[in-house]
Amino acid sequence: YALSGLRWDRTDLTWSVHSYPNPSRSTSVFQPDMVKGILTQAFKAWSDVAPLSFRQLSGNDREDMGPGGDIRVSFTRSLHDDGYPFDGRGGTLAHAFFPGRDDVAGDTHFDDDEYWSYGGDSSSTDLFTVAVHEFGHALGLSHSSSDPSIMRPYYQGAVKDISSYNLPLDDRMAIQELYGRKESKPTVHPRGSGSTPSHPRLPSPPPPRPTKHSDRSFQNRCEGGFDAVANIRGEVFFFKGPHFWRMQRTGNLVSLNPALIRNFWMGLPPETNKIDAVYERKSDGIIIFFIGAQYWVFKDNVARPGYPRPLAEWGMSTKDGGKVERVEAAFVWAHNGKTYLFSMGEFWKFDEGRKEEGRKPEGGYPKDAALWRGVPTDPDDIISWGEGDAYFFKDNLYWVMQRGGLDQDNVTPKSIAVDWLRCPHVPTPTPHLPANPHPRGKDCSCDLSR
Amino acid sequence: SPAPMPDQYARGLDWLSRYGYLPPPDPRTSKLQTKDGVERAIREMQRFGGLEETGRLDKDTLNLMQTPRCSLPDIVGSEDMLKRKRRRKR
Repeated sequence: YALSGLRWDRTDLTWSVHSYPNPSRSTSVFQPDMVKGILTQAFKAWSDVAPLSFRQLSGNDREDMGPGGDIRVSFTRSLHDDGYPFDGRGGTLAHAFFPGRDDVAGDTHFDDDEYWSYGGDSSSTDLFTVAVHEFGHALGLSHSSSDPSIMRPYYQGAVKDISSYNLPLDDRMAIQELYGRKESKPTVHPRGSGSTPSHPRLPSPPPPRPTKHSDRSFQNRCEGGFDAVANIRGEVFFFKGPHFWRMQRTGNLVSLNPALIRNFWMGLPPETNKIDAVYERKSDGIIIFFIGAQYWVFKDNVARPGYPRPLAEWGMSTKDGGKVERVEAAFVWAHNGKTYLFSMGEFWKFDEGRKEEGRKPEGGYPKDAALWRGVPTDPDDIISWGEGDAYFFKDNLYWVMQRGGLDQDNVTPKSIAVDWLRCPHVPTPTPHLPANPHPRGKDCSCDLSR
Repeated sequence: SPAPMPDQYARGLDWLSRYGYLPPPDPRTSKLQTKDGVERAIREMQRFGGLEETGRLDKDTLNLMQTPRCSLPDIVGSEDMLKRKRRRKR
């Protein structure tokens, strides 16, 4: 399955219908009540497996809940002012917008040029299966290539009995990744068991448990330890092994699932399994990758011809005159526009300006990385972010050096996983705030890697 | 008079870019899709659709492209989302 990276921040959602199929283009029995019934069943397919509830808004509710609640359903045709025009009968059938704060978030549109039906033959289009698919988008799911999956992009025809319809496993896993599992099903009372049904007092539900994530990509994303982090075109890229995650300017991840570096960054060796450092040069927007003792210059996402070239061209040598074997961190500090490279506890400053050839570090470098007080001297990587602040990343923590500062003694680290990569909050001991003081009063020590 | 119908290849490329397999054409630049890029995109579409990966617009591929479907792209990128926002603003 594939997730859009967007989800609702609550589980009690509301919906409304704003227009119905044109009677002349749908089967004669397709009345508004029947449409609402079919849509209700389509929502139920999702709420059966995840702790979601869907309430249809009545006319009175609509004023209180905004114009139509979270998911607004309509039947429209051709151009309808959302950038996704319909194309007459066949072709595109419907679409829905992913969750979010945008005013179109959750909107679900069906092409009114289709012959909508319920359980009809191949001459018409089944509303139920299309609605289940579109509501999947409205809840945050993207298209899936799995078979079976209701989130496959192509029309799949009708199902036998919509009241007993169960989502395929792929879709259940996807929705549960976003909203967790449904703990229990409602109790079913046998029919005709008495005049007034006496409702037994139900035991209190157990406290909610966080979703168990067992897949490898979740672990990779949430355990930190990124090889490189870079601010490129205002988006933050987290590189780890052969993969990367990408956080857009809006703060959303393009996907919770990682992308393969080699599928996006064209020109690195196909066996690339680790990036040491990356940064975007602000003067001309080129992107520089460091891997071992070599570097690549990219124009957009394609490497320029003639690369890799040796790191030695950067003219860096250690304080004791040794050779620099690799770059551990690289960034352009927004407050002065200079480029900083870190390696083995030392750092160099460059004034790259517009020249690419013959770059040399400024005089007096390298300097000791410990000059950046309060942050790790061997960061995984560094970026400039926010108001020109320097963000140091190490393991699963990050430290913020406020604008232009070098010597903030008390920089409290925060969680990369929680703040950047949409992972659940798990209390972890930090060097400054141990979460679990030793119970017997003995000294304990925490190092940065923990 | 109506514009001539684009050929099958052009329609195939249009389909591939509409559903996220090829970057959308940018009228401000004169970028051309490379042959390799188009072949890769077709293969990706075939893989996603459960077809044999031939890299060509063969009969099965064209049939699948004509199957009714959801309008959202299969490969959703940030460009697509930004474009959508810009369109709405306009």
